[in-house]
Amino acid sequence: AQDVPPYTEDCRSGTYPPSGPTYQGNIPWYTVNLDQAPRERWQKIIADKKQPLTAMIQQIKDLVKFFFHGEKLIDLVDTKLPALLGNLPPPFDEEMKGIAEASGLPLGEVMLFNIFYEVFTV
Amino acid sequence: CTSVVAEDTSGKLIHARNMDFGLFLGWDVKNNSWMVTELLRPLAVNVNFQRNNKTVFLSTSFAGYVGMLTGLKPGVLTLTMNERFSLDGGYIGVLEWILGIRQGAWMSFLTRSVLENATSYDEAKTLLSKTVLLAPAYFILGGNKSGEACVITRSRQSCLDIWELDIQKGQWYVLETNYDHWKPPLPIDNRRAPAMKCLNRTTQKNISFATIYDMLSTKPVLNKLTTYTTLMSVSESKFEAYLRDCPHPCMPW
Repeated sequence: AQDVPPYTEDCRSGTYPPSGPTYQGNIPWYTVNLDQAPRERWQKIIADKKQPLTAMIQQIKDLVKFFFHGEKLIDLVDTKLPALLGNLPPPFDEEMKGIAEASGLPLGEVMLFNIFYEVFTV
Repeated sequence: CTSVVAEDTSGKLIHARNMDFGLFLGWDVKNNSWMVTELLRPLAVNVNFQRNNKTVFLSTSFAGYVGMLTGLKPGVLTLTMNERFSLDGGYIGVLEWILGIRQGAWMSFLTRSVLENATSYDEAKTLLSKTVLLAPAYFILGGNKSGEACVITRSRQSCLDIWELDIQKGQWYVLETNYDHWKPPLPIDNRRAPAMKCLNRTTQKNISFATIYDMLSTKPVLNKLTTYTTLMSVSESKFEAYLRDCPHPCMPW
C-alpha cells in the first residue's frame, strides 16, 4: 500500500510556511538553565506538561498490563528499576529525580521513559 | 524517522528531520492513529539550554526526557539521531547495565553531551563514532562549513560506517531513515526512495527550508508516526520546529 495513492503522493510543494491539516502548530520554547542544580532545571517544563506526561506514561503502563496480563511488571518498574539501573551518569540521574518530584510520578516510570530508546531498538 | 543534511550552492548546510516514534505501541482503531505518538505530541518542547545566560545549544525534545534526539549548537554543529533496529539491540545493553557491565553510553545522553560539550564538527564525529554504546543508532551530523555532514552508522560496540557529503562527486545531501544506507530498506517501509526523489527533483540550487519541509511533508516520509519536524541552519542560526499530523488515509509508518 505504501507505493500507491493515497498512501504515497507526488512530491509536495508550497507547504511552507506550515499550514493545513499536516501542521498542528508551533512547538513552545522553554529555557533550561544549566547553572541551576540538576534537580531544579526541568521544574517549569514539568509544571506545564505534568498532565500530558502522566497521560503518556499511563498509556505505556496500560500497554504493559495488556501484554503481560498484570500489574507485576509495573510494580517492578516502580519499585525495582531505580535500584536495578543504579547510578545513571550525572547530571541525568539528578534531573530525573527532579522530574519525578515535580510530576509526582514514580522515579522508575520516569527512568523507563528515558530508556525507551534503548529498549525499543529490537 | 527521516533525517537529512543538504548543502546549497553557496555552501550553507541545512539539517532537518521528521521525528517518528510509537510504532506498535497501541493502535487507536477509532481515530486511525498510534496512541503513544498522539500522546507524545503535546510533550514536544523546544529547549534553549543556557549557561551564564548564553545559549549552549537548542533542542527539540519531549518533556520528561532528559536526553536529546535533535539539536543545534550555535556556530558549531547540528545533530539528529535515528533509531537503528538490530537483534543485538539496546535491550541487551540495558541487561548488561543491570548486570553491572557499564562501559556503554546511553544513546540520548551521549547526544546531549556532544551538543553540550563538543567544540567542533570533528570532535563531535569522533565522540559519536568511537564511544561504546548501549544501543545501535544512526547519528546524522552537520558542521558549519561546506562538506561537513555525515551519517554515522553505529552498532553497540563499533562504528560500521561513516557516510560523508561529497560535493565533488555530486553528493550534495545525505539522507537517513532507519536502514543502513548501503542496503535496501524494508520494502514495506521505503521512505528513502520517495525522499530522495523529492530532493533530486528539487535540485541543489533550489534547496531551502521551504523545499526540505515540502519533502518532509510528502507521504510516506510524513506518516502516522511523525510527531514533529525540525529545520536547522547553523550558518543562519535558524531553528524551527513544528508539530505534525498525517490525517487518514496515511501510512501507519
